[in-house]
Amino acid sequence: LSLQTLYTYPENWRAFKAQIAAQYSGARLKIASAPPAFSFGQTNRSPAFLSNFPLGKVPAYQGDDGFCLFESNAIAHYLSNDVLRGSTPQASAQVLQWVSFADSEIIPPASAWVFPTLGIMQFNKQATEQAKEEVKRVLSILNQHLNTRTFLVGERVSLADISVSCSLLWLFKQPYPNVTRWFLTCINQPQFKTVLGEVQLCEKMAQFDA
Amino acid sequence: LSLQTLYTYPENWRAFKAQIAAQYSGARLKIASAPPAFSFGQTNRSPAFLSNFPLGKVPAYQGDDGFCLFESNAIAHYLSNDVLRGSTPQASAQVLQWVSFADSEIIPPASAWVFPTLGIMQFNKQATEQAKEEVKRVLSILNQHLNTRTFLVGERVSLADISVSCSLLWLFKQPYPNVTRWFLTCINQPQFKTVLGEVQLCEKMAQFDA
Amino acid sequence: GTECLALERIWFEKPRYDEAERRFYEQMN
Repeated sequence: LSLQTLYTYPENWRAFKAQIAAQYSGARLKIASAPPAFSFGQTNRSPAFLSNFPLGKVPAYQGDDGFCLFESNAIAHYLSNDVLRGSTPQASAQVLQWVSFADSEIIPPASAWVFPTLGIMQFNKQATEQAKEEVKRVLSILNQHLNTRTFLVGERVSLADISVSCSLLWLFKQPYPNVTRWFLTCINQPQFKTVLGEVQLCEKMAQFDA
Repeated sequence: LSLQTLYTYPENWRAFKAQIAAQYSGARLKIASAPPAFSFGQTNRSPAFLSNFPLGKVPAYQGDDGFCLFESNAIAHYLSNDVLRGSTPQASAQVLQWVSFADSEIIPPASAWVFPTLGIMQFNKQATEQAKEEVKRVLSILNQHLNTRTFLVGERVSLADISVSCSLLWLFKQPYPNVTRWFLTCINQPQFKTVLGEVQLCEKMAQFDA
Repeated sequence: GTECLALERIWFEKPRYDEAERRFYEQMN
């Protein structure tokens, strides 16, 4: 079986998307996330790595045929199968719609909210309040969409569910019943569990709410 | 032929992606960008619009069969044909790679650089310098990639070229010969010209460089 | 057209967040 390699640092939610997709498609993926295979900050700065992945970012994918790919959505899409990608033109467009939604609507405010709590960005009360409102607005839209649906597109798990749920991993338990129900459905799928393990949903909104 | 509608405000580079894709695929698209069909700030806040497009964002697409789509990359992908999307699994993954690259690596610093020059954002010297450096880093990666290529993926125009060139429309003439050559090749394709008209490449980096 | 542009939601700070995330995970290593 072909040995495909995914370079990433450990616990990288962007890499999880590709790893979960591979669980569904059966693609055999070697995860290079620790020395000697990969060490974040060194390997991804080496000329050899940069010649294949000029941005020096991870996740980065290399097929056994030498085919290289960067950008997490492209890698997850490549490692998917047609069910995950959407089997009709409408479904595949809707999958891309939710994948874009995750990157453009969830990640920016979620990062603005969570980074200061991780101590990697300056805490700013006003910015955090604004980010929280943004996240609530976006989650209520998701909640509304999931009112009548089990999954985001069609009747089965797709790349849309994988991308949006991985982008929410950063957030804590959301007071949105449909989102929490859907989120638990996704992360309890065996293919998600294999990659994510047990996801601890905190009992309350992000810990600094104390 | 089915009447498909694209709601947007005029001169929206995100809508251009879908419009140029439609030029290649032959999809007949009605552009609703001025009253009475659409008025930005009113129509996209109406309950009718929000029930189809909960984010209230444009571009927004509605097919004659009622199929609705938001997120510009999903709309452009839906209105494309298989040549534009990439005809092999590798090519379609590479198309998505460059589409993601445009949104995640070009747009943020390009906007941070250009918006103040358009007077729609507070000018901040340090932020502008940083944004310029980011744009230069990203464009030199693009320039390097285009050293040996006419188009970004394979031998023909794809959604990758459409997305990346539309994201560069905001930027002014870049001192990157391969990018400028490629950019001119793209915008002189009849399908680009039909949508973009004559694109004036300023004679120097963004006007505030004076 | 620019007043419409002003309503676009763009993650202007993305490069700073990417940088912060990179530093965070490099330290973790």
